[in-house]
Amino acid sequence: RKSTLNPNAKEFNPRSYAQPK
Amino acid sequence: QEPLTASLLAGAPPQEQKQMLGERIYPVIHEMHPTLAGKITGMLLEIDNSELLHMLESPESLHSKVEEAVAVLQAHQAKENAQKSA
Repeated sequence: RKSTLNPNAKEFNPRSYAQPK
Repeated sequence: QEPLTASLLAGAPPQEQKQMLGERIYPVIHEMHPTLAGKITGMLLEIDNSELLHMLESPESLHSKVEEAVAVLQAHQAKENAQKSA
């Protein structure tokens, strides 16, 4: 079965891991 | 941190729902694949919310989906590299 996952999906940016500027 | 439930999600706009799910999934994926966590989370967030909620309750299904995403990503990158060198 072919995977339905898309390698071109947009990267997720977690708020809780965001680096302070 | 309180568990993320379907009713909690239902009260948020669609884009916010994905962000909320991502915030829960990301730390788990980050432990497995620190460098690919953002990309893998993005791929998994294209799955239906109901299935994502199920995965949060069932770490085994989340883990197997993450491994599937890694395999898809690596196959995709190998293909791109092959096209570049061709």
